Parts: sequence; C-alpha cells; structure tokens
Amino acid sequence: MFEARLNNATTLKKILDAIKDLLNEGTFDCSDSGIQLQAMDNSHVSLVSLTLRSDGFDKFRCDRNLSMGMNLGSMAKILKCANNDDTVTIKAQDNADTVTFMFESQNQEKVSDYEMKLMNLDQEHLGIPETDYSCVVRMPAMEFARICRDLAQFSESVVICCTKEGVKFSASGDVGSANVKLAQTFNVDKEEEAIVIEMQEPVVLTFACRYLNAFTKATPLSNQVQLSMSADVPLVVEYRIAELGHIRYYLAPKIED
Amino acid sequence: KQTQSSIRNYFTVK
Repeated sequence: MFEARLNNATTLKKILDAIKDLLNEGTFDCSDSGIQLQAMDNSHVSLVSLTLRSDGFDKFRCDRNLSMGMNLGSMAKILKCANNDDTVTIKAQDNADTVTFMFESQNQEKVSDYEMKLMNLDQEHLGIPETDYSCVVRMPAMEFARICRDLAQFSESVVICCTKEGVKFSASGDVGSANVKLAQTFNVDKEEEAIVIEMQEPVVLTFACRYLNAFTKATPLSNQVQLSMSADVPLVVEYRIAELGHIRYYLAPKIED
Repeated sequence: KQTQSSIRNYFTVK
C-alpha cells in the first residue's frame, strides 16, 4: 500500500508544471524515504531529478518500494481538477496498474477521486557523480527567469561566465548582443534577494536558452535558484521545495566542434 | 561552431 498526502494541492501542481514541458512521462519511484523521479528529456540533452522526502508530506506510507510510470500530460489533466487549497492524496495498491488521486475540499464537503492507468516505462537510470563545482551561484529565481527570457530573444545560446566579481550572462545573434552582469550582494535585507557566488575557479560555459527557459518553469516553487558549474560538465540548476525536497535540472553544455 | 552535447555523455547508465 502506498499513500502520500499533501494538505495543499498547489505544491504538486507547481511541481508538475516544472517538469511537464520537458518530459512526456516519468517514473515515480516510491520508498519509505519518499518519492524520486529521474528522467531525461526526449532529446537527451537535459536530465530532471526530483526528490520529495517522506517527512515533508502530511501523511506518508509506503509498505513496499513501488515504481509508478505516469503520463505527465494525463497527470496534469487530473491535477487541473483540484482546487489549490484541496488536500491531495496519491494512493496505489502494491503491484497495482493504476494510481488514484483523491482531492478533498477544506470543508470536507467535496471529495473527488481520479484513477489513472500506470505505464511500464523502460527508462534508463543514470548515475550522477558527486561533483565539487568550480562555481556555485545562488540568486533570486525570478531574476534568473527574467534573464533567461530576455536573452533568449537574441540567441539560441547563452554564455555564462562566472568569476569572483560576479556572474555574466551573454547572448549574441543577428540583432546584436546582450550582456547581463550580476554582482554579489552584500547586506541585503532579505535572504531571498541575495546573490551569492562561491568560486574556486572561474568558468565560462555555453548553454541552450531553450532548456534554461524550460527549467525556469520551476520558479514558483522557490525564491532562490542555485546554479552549479564546472568546466566541461553539465550545469545543475536547483530549486529547493520548502520542507519537501528539491528539483534539479542537469544540462549538457554546448561544446566546440 | 558549437554543438549540443548529450547528457548521456556525462553520466553512466546504472
């Protein structure tokens, strides 16, 4: 028996919004430690890794490890049927071929359940090595989303250059070129407005705007985003989900031919 | 000229 409850459907809706543009389907691996999903996008350029800890749920029970392959478009249709302040419970029997989403209104007067067929997904699981990154940048998630959106107008790719002084995002194309420089902040009132740079070695890397913009769909989940970079390895874009876990996106850099 | 590499080049298949 598997049962996971969140007192507020908003979080789950936001999580799905953060992954459904990149992934058509995904396997939710459930164990007593929580729920994990790891999947590459269709073109195998990026990887999504979602971790939701069992202690972050309002109720969590998982008697046996369970892998539930879900069509994320179908899951989105179902979650649309939940009000933001509904309690959502995800339930499945052991070895079941369906999963049930139950939504309860705050006053308990409306209870709905939606059963969805599970899929057998033959997805590759990738081992992600522990990496000490040369540069780790923490910045407001809204600011990152804004920069990705703005620079995508000028080029298919953005160059991220990180030094001790700051981080620079650049794009150039037919129209011209664009540069956005962010300096590390000192003495900001609110932690969520801070820009913090931890640098061992400077890095310059090029990434596809299309994917960065897809990652920023997670912005509603977190005030801050963390970018981890080293030469010649994938960028990690991490959004923490308060008290529940995190979503990490890995993006392969563009390389010289 | 830059090309997009695949994420599979960086991680091992479990």
